[in-house]
Amino acid sequence: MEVWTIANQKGGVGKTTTTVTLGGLLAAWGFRTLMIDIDPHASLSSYFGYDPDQLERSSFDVFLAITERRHVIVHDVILETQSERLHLIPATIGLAGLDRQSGRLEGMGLALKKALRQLISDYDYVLVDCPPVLGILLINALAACDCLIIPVQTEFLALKGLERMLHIINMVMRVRTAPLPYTIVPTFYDPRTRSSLETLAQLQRDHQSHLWSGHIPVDTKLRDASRAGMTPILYDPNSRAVLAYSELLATLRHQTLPY
Amino acid sequence: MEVWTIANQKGGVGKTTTTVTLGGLLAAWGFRTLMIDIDPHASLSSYFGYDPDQLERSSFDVFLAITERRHVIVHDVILETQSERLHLIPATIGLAGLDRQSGRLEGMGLALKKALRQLISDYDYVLVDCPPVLGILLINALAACDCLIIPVQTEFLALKGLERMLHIINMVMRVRTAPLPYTIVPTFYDPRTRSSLETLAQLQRDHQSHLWSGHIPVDTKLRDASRAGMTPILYDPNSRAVLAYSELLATLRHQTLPY
Ligand SMILES: Nc1ncnc2c1ncn2[C@@H]1O[C@H](COP(=O)(O)OP(=O)(O)OP(=O)(O)O)[C@@H](O)[C@H]1O
Ligand SMILES: Nc1ncnc2c1ncn2[C@@H]1O[C@H](COP(=O)(O)OP(=O)(O)OP(=O)(O)O)[C@@H](O)[C@H]1O
Ligand SMILES: [Mg+2]
Ligand SMILES: [Mg+2]
Repeated sequence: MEVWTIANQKGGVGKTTTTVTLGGLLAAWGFRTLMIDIDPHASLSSYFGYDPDQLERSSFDVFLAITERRHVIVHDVILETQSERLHLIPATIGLAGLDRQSGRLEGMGLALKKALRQLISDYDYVLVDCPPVLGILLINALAACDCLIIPVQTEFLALKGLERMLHIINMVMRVRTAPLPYTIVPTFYDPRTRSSLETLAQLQRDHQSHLWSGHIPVDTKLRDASRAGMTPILYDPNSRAVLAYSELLATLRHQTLPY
Repeated sequence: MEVWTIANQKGGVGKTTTTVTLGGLLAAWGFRTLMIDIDPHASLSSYFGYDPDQLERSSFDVFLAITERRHVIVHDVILETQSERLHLIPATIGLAGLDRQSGRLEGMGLALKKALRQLISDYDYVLVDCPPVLGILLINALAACDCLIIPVQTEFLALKGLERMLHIINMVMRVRTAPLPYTIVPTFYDPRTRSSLETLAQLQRDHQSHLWSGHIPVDTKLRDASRAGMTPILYDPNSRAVLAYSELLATLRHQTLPY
């Protein structure tokens, strides 16, 4: 089982979209795939038509139970989507209160890692969608994953944010035994704007060794797919974004294949 | 002195862009204006060329001093921008740790409100740029402001998020004596996409009484302005976005004028 975390402290860069699109592709390619929503704003859960205010169980219950050393069956919070082999652990607003408690509860940073041990033989891939904020939830996702995917919008403000994000990751990573591999994915690329062209060139200069060689184009089909509540590959398998994400997935799988 | 908070738990909807553009316009129209960055990711501070990792003082110091009942001179953390009459209190990453402490420290939700008392005769308008997360920082901004501006991207996922945002605001607002006026501002509007047209129609149906009658168009000049580190009105006063934001500002000022 491979665990991939999709994170960036900058908001609106395509974290949820990347999680849904890669999740849909992995399931379509025949892999048993679980997406985990740990964003209290619950965009991923809403995407698949689940109303976070109505859900009885979510990732919040798993975090709390594990941190308070109570028994929990992670399988009980897993929901289906209309794509075969693609499952979801939804989020609720309760997650927003975990930071306040993290001062109080020992070992809260490893709750997700411990929870995933129960699922090792059930899924081939687990994708974790993170909130746009540095806190206990992001720390959990970084501690639990095998590799990190950082979507970065191809525009100026997002670049400044990336430096800081990497700075933070290095700080947080001291708790891990092995360094965490990460891949930077340029998103919202539009070759007609100077901002996209210059930003991509700068990413190539400054982050060559961790930068994916392609880019995700601006594609309104991604918004249409989210309105329809379908993964982009189900909605329109020939859209430019799905083709680009397929290339990304092929590269990511190649990088993480056990040799 | 009027305090306006710009907030939305959804990331990437145009909070920082709205703060910078309205701030630049207010200063150009002759008002003494202060922008306060309380996002640990510090996009607003980076926009004006300040590197959050190099700053000695920031909004974090003000929060901490006031909560620990130490004396602090808020004026000492104020920075200038190249626009006359437009000042900034920057953010640093230390803000990310405040949630963990909020369980411990009494009355942390009113730190910003108390800090702004020192500035009452110095500024006509204060604009607070919030992080995309529900926590102690957002609570401070909601408690300190006279009105709330909620940028909402004109696309499907953002609408779902708005319902939850309003739900949360109602919960948090119980601490206030008077109800908080709020204005929903449609952003990233592109009449060529179905997503924009349908979302705007839905906003008009569901949120008529709090929805601004106009919308902010997609405009790459906003990105170019952020690369140049200039407010949009300085960068290109005739851009479509600046004209739209000017209309918004005229409406907001009219709504909040004391009678
Ligand atoms: N390549 C793209 N082209 C066009 N629209 C896109 C693209 N990627 C994402 N979007 C749209 O942009 C919006 C923001 O994307 P998304 O919600 O995935 O970002 P996020 O990083 O998860 O945001 P948050 O920080 O709130 O979690 C969504 O409406 C999505 O449909
Ligand atoms: N109307 C617009 N047209 C085109 N680009 C825009 C528009 N508004 C904002 N942008 C760009 O979109 C990106 C996201 O905007 P911004 O950073 O202001 O959002 P935010 O809500 O503050 O994000 P965060 O949740 O990370 O704080 C920025 O690069 C900005 O330049
Ligand atoms: Mg998201
Ligand atoms: Mg912002």
